[in-house]
Amino acid sequence: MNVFRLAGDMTHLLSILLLLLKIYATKSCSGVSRKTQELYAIVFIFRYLDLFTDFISVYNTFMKVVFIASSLAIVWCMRFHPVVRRSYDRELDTFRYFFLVGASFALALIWHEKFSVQEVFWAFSIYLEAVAILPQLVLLQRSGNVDNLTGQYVFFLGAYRAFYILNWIYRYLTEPRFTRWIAGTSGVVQTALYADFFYYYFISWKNNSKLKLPA
Amino acid sequence: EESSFLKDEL
Repeated sequence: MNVFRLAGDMTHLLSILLLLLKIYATKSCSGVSRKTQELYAIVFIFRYLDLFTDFISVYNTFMKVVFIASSLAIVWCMRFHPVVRRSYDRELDTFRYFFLVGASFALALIWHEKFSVQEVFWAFSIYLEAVAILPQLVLLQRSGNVDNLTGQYVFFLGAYRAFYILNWIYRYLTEPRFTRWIAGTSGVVQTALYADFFYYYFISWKNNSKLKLPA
Repeated sequence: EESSFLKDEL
């Protein structure tokens, strides 16, 4: 574990806590894409299939449980909580994410570290995570004004993978024969997809103005 | 020896 990876995991945890806070505090999920939350639930379930078979550390197992449980809890709230579900932007959150799931799985069948169930599903979860934010970014563009907590959620969710890229560079430089080509390539694509969001987020922060993504 | 599945990262 190095400082970049720890910063990445803590930033990722913070983004999830911010989203839980927004939903709990405002009893509303306006501006949040349920499709992105569902994609993340799929990402965590297929990435952590080894949750019960491989024990790496208490930290590792604890974080995996937190990520899976929180993503499922958020999806449940947005679908079934009597108050929260009413504020879901159903008519704006229309990204046909089936293609993202299909394309990620097809790519995982082609490019993986080993041709085994676990490795193919792991690669699938890596590719799917890279594009999982797309429904959320589309929803932010369509819904105009973005509330602070939702904007902060997306910002930290994008930042965490940038820390992981620093972690991979650090490990590549310090650990002999360390490679993470699949996660590294996918992580660069994932972080690049946030580029315009980061730009408008920085502008809104600099001008102390409301975050607004151009339609 | 191919790396086993063990993924130490989240």
